[in-house]
Amino acid sequence: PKDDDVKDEL
Amino acid sequence: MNIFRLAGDMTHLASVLVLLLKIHTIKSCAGVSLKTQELYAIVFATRYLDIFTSFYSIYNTLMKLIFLGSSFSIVWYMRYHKTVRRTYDREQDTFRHWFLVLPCLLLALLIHEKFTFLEVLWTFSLYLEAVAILPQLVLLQRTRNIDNLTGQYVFLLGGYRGFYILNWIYRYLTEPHFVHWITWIAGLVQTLLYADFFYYYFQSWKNNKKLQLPA
Repeated sequence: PKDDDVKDEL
Repeated sequence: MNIFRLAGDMTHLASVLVLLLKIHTIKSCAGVSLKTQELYAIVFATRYLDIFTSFYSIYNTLMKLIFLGSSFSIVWYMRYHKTVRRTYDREQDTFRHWFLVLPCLLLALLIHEKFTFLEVLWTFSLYLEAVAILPQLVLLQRTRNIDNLTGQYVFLLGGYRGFYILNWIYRYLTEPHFVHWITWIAGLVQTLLYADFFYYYFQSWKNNKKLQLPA
């Protein structure tokens, strides 16, 4: 995943 | 991961645990809106579809499982547990929450970052989460007598998205290209919906009197 990805948030 | 996001996740976890504690120990869900709990189950089901396809960390996957498990078990308790279901005030919890689902779905089909199945459902879950608390806030206004655990539940639930806003500011300042307007606006709307509850919650806490919402 890209570093600016917001999907790593819950 | 930053301290704001961790604080947000822990606050969110605490809100769910407070609710599960209330329902499991005193076998009562009085004052709790089933509609809001059902909306949250839909929010997590549509938000965490990527749990099988993309892995970020043990923490991320573990928390997703906890949120999915707790939200669906709360709905199960309130619908099917022989003792708990009797304490659900069905007459008061009458918010037409399906009227929230459809507009959020339509909006997600119109405004999203990518037009893919997962992305549209993920965006839908953001919009739905922003308004999912409405049935609960309406129920609190109606029942007026808010017991401590329900008040704490709503307070923690509102606080978690507040911490997330600080997290988004931090990530915007520290990560280049971290710009997610849809997430930010939905998160801001969600937190603002709690504003009046927070006001009365602090008033009751400051004057050390029972939390009463104006009719």
